[in-house]
Amino acid sequence: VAPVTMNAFELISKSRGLNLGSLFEK
Amino acid sequence: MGCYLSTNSKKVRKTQGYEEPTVLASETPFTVSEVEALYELYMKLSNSIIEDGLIHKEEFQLALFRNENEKNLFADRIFDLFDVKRNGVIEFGEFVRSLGVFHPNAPLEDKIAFAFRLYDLRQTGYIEREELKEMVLALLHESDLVLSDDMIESIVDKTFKDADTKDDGRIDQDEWKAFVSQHPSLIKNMTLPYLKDITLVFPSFIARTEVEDSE
Repeated sequence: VAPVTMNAFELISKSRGLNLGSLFEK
Repeated sequence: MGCYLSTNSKKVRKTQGYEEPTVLASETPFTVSEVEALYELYMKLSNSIIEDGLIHKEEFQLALFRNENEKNLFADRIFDLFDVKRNGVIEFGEFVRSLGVFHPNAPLEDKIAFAFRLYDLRQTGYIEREELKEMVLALLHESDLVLSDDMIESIVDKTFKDADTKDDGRIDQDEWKAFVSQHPSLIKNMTLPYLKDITLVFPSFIARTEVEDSE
């Protein structure tokens, strides 16, 4: 993926800090 | 089903910020039994380091990253938004109400508004260019990705050009809503499919209480 064409918010949304699914992993 | 929680209350140490599941269910997309299942999860998280039945930031980090010391800008923002009372801990009611936004059945506009508050780092009511750049840098740092300064500026410029339609150097809530409607994947992380199956993931609230009673 060419970074310049990336949407910055799209990039940010991949943060592990925003992946609350981890809270549910036993 | 909610009656179990109150009738068997001798088994439940009600912690600070505890709220009745019936009340929380009435204000969120969760059913009473789902709130009870979330109480299981909450108790697990809130006693993982400091056994006081409240989720401290280290406990939140431990649950997210398996590492209580891992600092992360976005996890900090989530924690701060969940900590509605701003007392440094996430109480049970705050936990359920905030997670409610992430429920697959929660209103889309709530998800869009929550994401806006998340990215409005300095709570000015706008997402500013500096904030966006700070978040991009944080993400790159977190991912061990290295991009040149020019590249980073280009990404931020391009996104700002697309989102800041009023061209006033900041993204307001209306611009954010319009931008998300063009790019729905931006709020994909605002929906947790797990929440639809929370009673399957943590099915044991009532069952466990009954088992304990019989022991």
